[in-house]
Amino acid sequence: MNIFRLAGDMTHLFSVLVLLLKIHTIKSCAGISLKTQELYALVFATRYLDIFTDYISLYNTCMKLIFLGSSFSIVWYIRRHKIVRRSYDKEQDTFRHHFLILPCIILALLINEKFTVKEVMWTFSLYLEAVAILPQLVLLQRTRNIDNLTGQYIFLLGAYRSLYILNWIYRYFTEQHYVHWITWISGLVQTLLYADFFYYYFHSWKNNEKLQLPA
Amino acid sequence: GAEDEDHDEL
Repeated sequence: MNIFRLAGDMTHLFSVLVLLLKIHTIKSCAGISLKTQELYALVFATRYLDIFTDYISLYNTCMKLIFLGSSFSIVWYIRRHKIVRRSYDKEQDTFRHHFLILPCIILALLINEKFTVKEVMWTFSLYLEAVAILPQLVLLQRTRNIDNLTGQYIFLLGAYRSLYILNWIYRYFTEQHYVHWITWISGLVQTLLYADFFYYYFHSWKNNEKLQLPA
Repeated sequence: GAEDEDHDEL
């Protein structure tokens, strides 16, 4: 494992911790898209099925369990927790996220590295993860006041994706036969979706202003 | 190769 990959995983872990911290301590999920969180839960459920069939490392297994556990508990908090769910803004979080799932299933069935259940599920999870942030970005555009923790959560998610690209570049030059077109292209699409957010995030940081996206 | 199918990334 290289430094970019480790930094990427840690940034991903921090993003989840920031979100759980916000929900658990402030008892609020204001500005957080349940649609995006449900998509992430589905992404991890389909990708990490290999937890039962393949052992890679203790690190790998632990991280998978953390991401599975955290994504499902975040969905549980927003849907079921008696205080947290009151802060969920259903009227604003209107992205039709179910319509993202079917195209990803079809695409995974058509374009995959190997036509097996496990491989198609893995590919589906890559395609779905690429677009899973969309409901959150749409909600962000609608929310006039983005609180610090929500801004940091999305920034960390975007940083995690950017670090994974550096990891792929590093692995491409240091490992033989390391070519994964599907992972790379869907990962690149996913990272590009953050470009706009990054622009305004750095802009507000540079000018020491509160983060606000244009209407 | 076999290790390509391992999916060692998260």
